[in-house]
Amino acid sequence: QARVIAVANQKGGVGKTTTAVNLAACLVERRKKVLLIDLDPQGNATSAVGLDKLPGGSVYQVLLGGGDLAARVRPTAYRNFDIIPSELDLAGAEVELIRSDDPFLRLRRALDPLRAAGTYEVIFIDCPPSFGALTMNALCAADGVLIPLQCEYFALEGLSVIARMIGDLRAGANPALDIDGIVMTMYSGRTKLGQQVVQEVVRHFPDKVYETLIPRTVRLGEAPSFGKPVIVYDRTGIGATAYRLLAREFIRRHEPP
Amino acid sequence: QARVIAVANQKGGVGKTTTAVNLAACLVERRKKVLLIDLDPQGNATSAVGLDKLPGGSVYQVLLGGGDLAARVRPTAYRNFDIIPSELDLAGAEVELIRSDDPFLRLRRALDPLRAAGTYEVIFIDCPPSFGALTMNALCAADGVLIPLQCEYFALEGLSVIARMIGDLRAGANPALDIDGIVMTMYSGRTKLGQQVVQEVVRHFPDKVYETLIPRTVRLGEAPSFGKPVIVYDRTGIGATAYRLLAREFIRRHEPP
Ligand SMILES: Nc1ncnc2c1ncn2[C@@H]1O[C@H](COP(=O)(O)OP(=O)(O)OP(=O)(O)O)[C@@H](O)[C@H]1O
Ligand SMILES: Nc1ncnc2c1ncn2[C@@H]1O[C@H](COP(=O)(O)OP(=O)(O)OP(=O)(O)O)[C@@H](O)[C@H]1O
Ligand SMILES: [Mg+2]
Ligand SMILES: [Mg+2]
Repeated sequence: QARVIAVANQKGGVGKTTTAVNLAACLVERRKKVLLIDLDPQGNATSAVGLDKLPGGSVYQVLLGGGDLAARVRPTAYRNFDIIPSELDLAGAEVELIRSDDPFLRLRRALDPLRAAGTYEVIFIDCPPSFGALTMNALCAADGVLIPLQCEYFALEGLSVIARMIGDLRAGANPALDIDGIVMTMYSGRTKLGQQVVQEVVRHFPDKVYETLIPRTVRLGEAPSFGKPVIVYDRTGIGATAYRLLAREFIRRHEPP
Repeated sequence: QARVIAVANQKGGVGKTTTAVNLAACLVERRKKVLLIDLDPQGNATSAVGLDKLPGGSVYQVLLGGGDLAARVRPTAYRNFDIIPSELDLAGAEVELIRSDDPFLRLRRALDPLRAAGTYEVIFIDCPPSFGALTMNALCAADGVLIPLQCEYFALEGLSVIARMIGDLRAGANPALDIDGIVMTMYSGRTKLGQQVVQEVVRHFPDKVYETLIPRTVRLGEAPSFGKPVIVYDRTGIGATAYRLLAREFIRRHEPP
């Protein structure tokens, strides 16, 4: 059984896509088979691994009418790292799903064969910055939620909102759902604010915060413009090192000795 | 007649709230009367000016059932700078509006009395990072759209999407709608990427890009945690200076000699 992890936070620009893409790439480097589903109509994860957003290529049709999720899986340039890309029309799914019946359980049902097939050990879902129908589908399909959290004030404000949403879903549509972990991103130890935010998050969610802090680095911001994960674009840089450490910690948390 | 400006970009974390709050504060400093509407359920603009998100305080009820927008106007600590705050329940409006008839024209109708009253010269609407029903209401109510654009690759990818959306609305629900301008945010002249993104945007939208580039500064990130605009929190800093220059440019663009 593949573990399904939604990478979600309704606050925008906190590093969801950067974390989904680079953590996936680092797990592949450690010989895990990983699938990344780009559930954001912006399609940043798709371009970050060098693929194009093609009409009909995303989960869109699958969510609205049926069809086979596995048929939309594309290989990336990296062996054992596959993706279901985004497409522009995916934005339409937000409205169409809400107007349909059982709007939030469609991805869960479509994922069942892929989850059971054993092709992948981890399936990440990169979510858009909202609690619309697409993110709700991801949260109802997932085993855990990885919450990237920028070390900034506004991001801290939003943490209680997503934590409450996860609690509500655990009590309802997805009893198995849990916070997989909180990853502190764009951390800069030089500023008071950065340190204060980390301390505050650790105080409220002591056993959920990943020890690895992802620093703000220029290379992490540049890598997507070359369509490469940072471990390919800047192999030995501090961004690549940080995500490799995160991958090690992720494995340790999921594969107890 | 007040000019209504939607501060919008579906890409997350690009500086929409930071720009809405600080541009508004700088216009007030130049003796303009300004109203800020927080249309984001996250409520970052509300806390950035030091107010609480109170149940019933937002546009939520007005959008769904009626009621008076003017009655929800709150003063901030700064004379001539008022706000209609956000509230948590506002998140529910996204779904409820889509399931209603004429989901996107409710804010426009509710704003008509405030727009005509002449109390304010500018009304800014801070939008959430999506094209959901709340942002669509803002785009259908607005005279212009101010697009904050982070000097990063992913933000560049999204620009064509919002530009196309504005074009569609001009051809349909809101013929008067125009791009008021594009504000480059979190600019760092030291990186190649920053310069490349600015050049690219200027190439595609030559007469729309504000000349003022907003630099990335620690103080701009800290100010919201004190509930103050940057011109109050760090009066003479480079963040305050940049937004004052932006305000001057904004006035020049709107009040031709
Ligand atoms: N650690 C980092 N150092 C420097 N830049 C980063 C880092 N992490 C992310 N970025 C950059 O910051 C911006 C926001 O990150 P990203 O797009 O991954 O966030 P997101 O949460 O996926 O955004 P959205 O809410 O729009 O989906 C991007 O331009 C990205 O390249
Ligand atoms: N010029 C700047 N320098 C440094 N930090 C900034 C700057 N502008 C914004 N920030 C910080 O970057 C983060 C993102 O900015 P902000 O929240 O204003 O963006 P947004 O587009 O409103 O986000 P969302 O999409 O979630 O609504 C915030 O933590 C903010 O404090
Ligand atoms: Mg993203
Ligand atoms: Mg905002």
